[in-house]
Amino acid sequence: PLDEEAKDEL
Amino acid sequence: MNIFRLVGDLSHLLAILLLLWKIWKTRSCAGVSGKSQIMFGLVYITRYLDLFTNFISIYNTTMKAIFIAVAIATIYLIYFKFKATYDSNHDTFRMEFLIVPVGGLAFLVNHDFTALEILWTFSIYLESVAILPQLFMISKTGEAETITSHYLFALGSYRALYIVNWVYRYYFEGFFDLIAIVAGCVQTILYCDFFYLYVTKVMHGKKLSLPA
Repeated sequence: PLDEEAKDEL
Repeated sequence: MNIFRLVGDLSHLLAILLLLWKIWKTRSCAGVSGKSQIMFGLVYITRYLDLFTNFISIYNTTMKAIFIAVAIATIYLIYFKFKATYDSNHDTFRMEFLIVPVGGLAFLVNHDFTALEILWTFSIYLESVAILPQLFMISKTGEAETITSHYLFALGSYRALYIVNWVYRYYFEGFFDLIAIVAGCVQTILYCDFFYLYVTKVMHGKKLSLPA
């Protein structure tokens, strides 16, 4: 699973 | 951030501003699928719920706010201000045929079974098919205004550029998100037919008309 910062894309 | 993602975001911003401008200037939403715009609004709202809780950067927050604001403004123009020009006879794609399966899939295939993650996954899946009512409407009317085809070209290009961004991030950052990549590829593939028509017609000054 991806860590939280991964959601840096729009 | 990399150049592909930046140009992709700007292309996305250009697309939604182009559509808002077209409707405002021509005071008409003829040829525009209100259903696609509703689904895009849903995409932004479900994806940017962390707008106030998870600060990434000024750029990230600003763009999210703009996307949500422009989407709501566009929906307002279509369904309220210029409602008389909304072509509901040709905007007949059943949204529930997209939202229900996408909602179910988001529950089944996601990175993390939490509310925020499932809504984000729902948003990613929905965005990949949200343009279908618009493409369906153009196939029904058989043509699209030139400004609407520019809108579609910019909108389709944004996710195509994101695919390049994901390749870049995989090789240089070892980052990849399979859900976003698969949905992004589906989304871009749906535009292929339109891209072909756009390049062969609109770029030669012709009007975008589908073969009858």
